[in-house]
Amino acid sequence: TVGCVVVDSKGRCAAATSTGGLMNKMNGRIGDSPLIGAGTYACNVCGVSCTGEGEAIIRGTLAREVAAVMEYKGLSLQEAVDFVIKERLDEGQAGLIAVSNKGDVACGFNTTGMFRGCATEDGFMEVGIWE
Amino acid sequence: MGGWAIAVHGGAGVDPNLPPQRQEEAKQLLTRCLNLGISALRSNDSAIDVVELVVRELETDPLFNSGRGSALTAEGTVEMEASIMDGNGRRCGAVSGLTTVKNPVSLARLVMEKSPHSYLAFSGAEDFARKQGVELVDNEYFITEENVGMLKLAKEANTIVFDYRIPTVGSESCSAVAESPIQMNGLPISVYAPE
Repeated sequence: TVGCVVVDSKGRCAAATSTGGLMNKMNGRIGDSPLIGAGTYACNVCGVSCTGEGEAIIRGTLAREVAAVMEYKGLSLQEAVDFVIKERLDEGQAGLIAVSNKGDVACGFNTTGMFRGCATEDGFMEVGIWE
Repeated sequence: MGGWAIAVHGGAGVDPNLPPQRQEEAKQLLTRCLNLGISALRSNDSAIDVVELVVRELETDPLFNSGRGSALTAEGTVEMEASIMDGNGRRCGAVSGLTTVKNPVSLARLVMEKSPHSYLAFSGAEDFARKQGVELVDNEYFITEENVGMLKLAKEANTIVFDYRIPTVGSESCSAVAESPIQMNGLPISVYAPE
């Protein structure tokens, strides 16, 4: 699974996710990536793209959950990402990337590693795999 | 209000034994995609255009599980899915079950912009793709040697494998997959194996 989240210079957020799914999956199986609110979500507060155990991400409506705890609990982007990874996955394993309309970027995962990279206008840039 | 920001991912759940050279390849691809997005943002492209541009690049490169290099179904074929969402107006588009569309994320965007729906799947999505004139390729285009080997390992281990790049070593890794306590929704992955 691959994904990208962006907030542009006008503060508009967007998210996109694309995948081949699970190796050895049944034909016809649909995972979280195409489900809006589960694998992908964007609103005027943030943009989120998820990856990992599709069934757990779907049950936790993971991408929308990040936006929801920002809106209703007033959490910052990183706090929201950490909360959702910690509290909304039950036994599942997943990772996600997110940006906020304020130009923040965040990532969280409870898997062994996650291929990810991020950059901000003030020059910060990071590419990583492990914790 | 802050400036622009961008993040990309290539999947979660990485084999701890992934060879350093493969790790370096992954980092180079992520860096290339970040730079592609950064130059688009510096040209004042909109967020929705930039996420589509970057995910297309990731779909075209066979390294990660999407587009070319996608995971294989139990029958050894590729079935892809994608979605895109524009926070500005909360518009969205999604596709599933694609077998010939070269860049699924662009078809998802066309569903958002050129159809009255937000999600098209399987033959309906393929028909829509033909009508929209997007680039179509044979299913073989998406299948890589490495993933044929991975599917073999998964079948021998009678399991389903995540966004895992198990290095193509001997069958011992397959036993690793079989013995590894991979869980899905709190159940051992083997529960899903019959799928």
